[in-house]
Amino acid sequence: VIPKATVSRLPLYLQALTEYDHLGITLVSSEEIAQKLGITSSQLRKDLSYFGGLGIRGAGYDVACLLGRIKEILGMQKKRRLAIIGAGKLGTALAGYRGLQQHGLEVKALFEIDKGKIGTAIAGVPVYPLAELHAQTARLGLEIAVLTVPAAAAQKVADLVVEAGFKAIWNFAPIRLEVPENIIVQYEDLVAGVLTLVHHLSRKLG
Amino acid sequence: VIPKATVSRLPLYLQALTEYDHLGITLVSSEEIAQKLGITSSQLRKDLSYFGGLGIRGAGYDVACLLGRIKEILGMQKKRRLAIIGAGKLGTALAGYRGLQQHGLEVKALFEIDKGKIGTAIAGVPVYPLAELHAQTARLGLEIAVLTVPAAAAQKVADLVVEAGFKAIWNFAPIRLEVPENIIVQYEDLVAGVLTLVHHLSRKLG
Ligand SMILES: NC(=O)c1ccc[n+]([C@@H]2O[C@H](COP(=O)([O-])OP(=O)(O)OC[C@H]3O[C@@H](n4cnc5c(N)ncnc54)[C@H](O)[C@@H]3O)[C@@H](O)[C@H]2O)c1
Ligand SMILES: NC(=O)c1ccc[n+]([C@@H]2O[C@H](COP(=O)([O-])OP(=O)(O)OC[C@H]3O[C@@H](n4cnc5c(N)ncnc54)[C@H](O)[C@@H]3O)[C@@H](O)[C@H]2O)c1
Repeated sequence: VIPKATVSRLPLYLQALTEYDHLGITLVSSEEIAQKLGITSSQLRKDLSYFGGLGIRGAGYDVACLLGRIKEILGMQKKRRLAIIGAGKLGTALAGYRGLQQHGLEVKALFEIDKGKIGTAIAGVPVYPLAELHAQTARLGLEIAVLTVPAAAAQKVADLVVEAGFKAIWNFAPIRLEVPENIIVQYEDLVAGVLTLVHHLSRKLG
Repeated sequence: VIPKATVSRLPLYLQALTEYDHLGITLVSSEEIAQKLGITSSQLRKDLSYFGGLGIRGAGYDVACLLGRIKEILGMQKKRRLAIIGAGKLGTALAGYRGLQQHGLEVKALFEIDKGKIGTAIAGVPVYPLAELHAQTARLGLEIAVLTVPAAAAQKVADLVVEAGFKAIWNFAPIRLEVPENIIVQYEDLVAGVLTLVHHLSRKLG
């Protein structure tokens, strides 16, 4: 099994390797990748050692091979179907984000309680009434629910999502959700990143 | 000095304490906070010990006092002025996000190259032409640049941002930026979270 901390760094390696691939670079050293990402090359080599010896001594790593291996470990070989609940500012931005599709994630439906949004389409994806969550989830084979509803509505929406048969929740609302053990919840706190930035800014400049 | 790993957990504690504060809870134990966040209470107590003994033995932590202390360490006492560069889907969502203001972050300007967007306002914030970046930065006292432009434009925009006198960059474009040592860059990889979720989903379900 690959340690959680290593898994959490894989998206970073994926981004760097995808960039090399776009630039037509086929072989790259661990020093070069590590320098680009601001980590130590020993940390990188240790992480990559969990996938079997992919480095060619003295020549570096095969970019295409490593990219394929990381995508496999992240489970990107299989397409996953997403529903976005709450077609507001953030839900709309995510619905139109091509980066999701590039990683095997297909947005198949949006759900809303706002009558003005129901029956419309965002980035070509239909907006259904929340009342149809259960029926549409079964019909479309939806697996991951993206919560972009206000914090006050998030727990109730999470309850509906669990009842409808979703296996995982990607939560953008700034509250902790109470869900059964078997449901995977990934929290996204957009503000955490900028608060870390502000902390470094205050220490530097006051 | 507070260790980087502790600083990176502060936004999580901030979110939990803000929730307690909204619910009118004035005193809370480390076990209760730790359980809500899915971490160990010894990790929590260790982190909080860097701010001086805020816990009252046997009674727990004073929510308001701890909240104030964390905001101080994160540098939220001072308001910071932001510019959003790229008024597309994500830039628009961020411009209208009240969560930024609640953390002392004020969006004062958006910048664009799209003639259809220049001269408009998003969430009440004016959209200026990118050509005016230097002049508006000085006039408005802008400190943090939020990059929500396509990856292909991001490095060039970062160069302009550094020239205009910004001290920090909050980057959403999926590429590593090359900037001088003294500029703080915080990367945001929105996809990293959902890829971690997909990894756990594949390991559970295949
Ligand atoms: N906008 C951002 O950049 C941003 C950044 C970080 C976090 N967030 C978080 O993401 C969430 C959404 O933010 P937003 O800015 O898009 O808000 P928004 O108000 O623009 O959109 C919320 C949408 O959810 C819908 N909604 C409300 N209750 C619902 C329910 N029970 N079922 C289905 N839909 C429901 C509303 O009709 C609305 O369309 C919030 O929790 C917010 O804190 C937003
Ligand atoms: N939409 C999302 O949910 C999402 C999620 C994660 C990451 N991102 C990243 O955020 C960035 C923006 O994504 P988006 O979906 O908002 O794209 P978008 O195409 O909707 O918006 C990009 C905007 O940037 C403007 N622009 C282009 N070049 C510019 C320049 N040199 N100076 C100023 N403005 C310029 C365009 O006119 C456009 O309005 C991309 O790098 C994307 O990969 C987006």
